[in-house]
Amino acid sequence: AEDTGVRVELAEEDDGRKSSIALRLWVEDAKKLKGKSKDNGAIEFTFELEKETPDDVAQEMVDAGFFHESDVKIIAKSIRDRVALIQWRRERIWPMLH
Amino acid sequence: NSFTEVVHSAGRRFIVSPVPESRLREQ
Repeated sequence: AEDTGVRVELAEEDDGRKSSIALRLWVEDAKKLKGKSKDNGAIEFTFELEKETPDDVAQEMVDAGFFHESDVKIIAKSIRDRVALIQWRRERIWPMLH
Repeated sequence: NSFTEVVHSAGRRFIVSPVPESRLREQ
């Protein structure tokens, strides 16, 4: 995945069973963001893998004032890349479950 | 503890904490 300057990691072990997963997002390279992002630190949240889209979460983060509107696409892409990896991994490790 | 919680109007909770030093990329 392209380096967006925004890091998204699992905030918990993934057992492949839960429909939701805890993720943690933080800015590694603020220069890659268009808007001035506050020094937010790490933002942890729960993501419903089946029901939600990364764009929903990215927009909520902008609404909550963590990021500037102009960065919503970068935030959404960063989350999307991590979610895709989680789903790819789940299908490989627990094929029977998926 | 230096955690703060922000709840979005749609109901999602965001827990904000300092990024561990080890995870910060050298600037």
